[in-house]
Amino acid sequence: MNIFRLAGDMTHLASVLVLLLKIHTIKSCAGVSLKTQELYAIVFATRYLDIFTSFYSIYNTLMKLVFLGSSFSIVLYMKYHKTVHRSYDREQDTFRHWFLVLPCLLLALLIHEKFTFLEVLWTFSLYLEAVAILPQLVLLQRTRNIDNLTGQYVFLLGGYRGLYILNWIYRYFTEPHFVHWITWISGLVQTLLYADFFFYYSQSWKNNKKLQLPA
Amino acid sequence: EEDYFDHDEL
Repeated sequence: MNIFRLAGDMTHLASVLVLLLKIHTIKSCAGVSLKTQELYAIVFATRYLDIFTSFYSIYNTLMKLVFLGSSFSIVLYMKYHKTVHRSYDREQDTFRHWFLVLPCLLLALLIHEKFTFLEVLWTFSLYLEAVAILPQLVLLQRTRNIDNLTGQYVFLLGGYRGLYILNWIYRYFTEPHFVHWITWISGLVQTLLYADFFFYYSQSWKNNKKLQLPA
Repeated sequence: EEDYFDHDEL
C-alpha cells in the first residue's frame, strides 16, 4: 500500500459517502444518474467475486464490502425509496447504458490476462468501470442546476482514478513484476473521460460560481 | 516464473 493508492481509495470512499449523504439525509437524488449507479453495482459485483476465493487483508475485504453494499443500496434507494425516487431526473437520464455492457463483456472475452472465469469477469469490470461514468456526465450536461454535492461526487470519483494512475506509476518503479496494461489503459481512458468535467469544475471553483456545463 | 497476478487493488 502506497500513499497514492490509499489516497485514491479514501477519495473513492469519500465520493460514495457524499452520494449517500445526499440520498440518505437530503432524500434527493436529483442530478444523479441511476444508469451509472446500476453500472457501478455490476462493476463491483463482478470485480469483487474474489472475496470468496482469496484473502488479501482486512482492509481489502472491508473496502470491497463497503463498495458493494453502497453501490447496491444507492440503486435500491433510487429505485424504491418513495421520496428519493420522486427526485430522480428520469426524463433526462436516458443514456442507453445496457448497450455498454455487451461490448465490455465481448472485449473481456477477447482481451484478458488469463482465461478463467474470475479473471474474465475482473477484466470485464475494468472495461465497464471505464465507461460507467458516461450516463452521469451526460446527465450533468443536461441538468441546468448542478448542486454542490453532485458536483463534488463526480469530482471525487474522477480524483480517485487520477490518484490510482499515480499509484500505478509508483508501483511500476518500486515493484519488479508490476505490469498490467489492461488495468492501466482502462484506468487511463476512464480518467480522460473526466478531463472536460474537471476543466469546468475548476473554472467554477476559481470564479466561485455555480458549476454549469455547456450544452 | 511465479504466477504473479495482482488483485489486491480495489
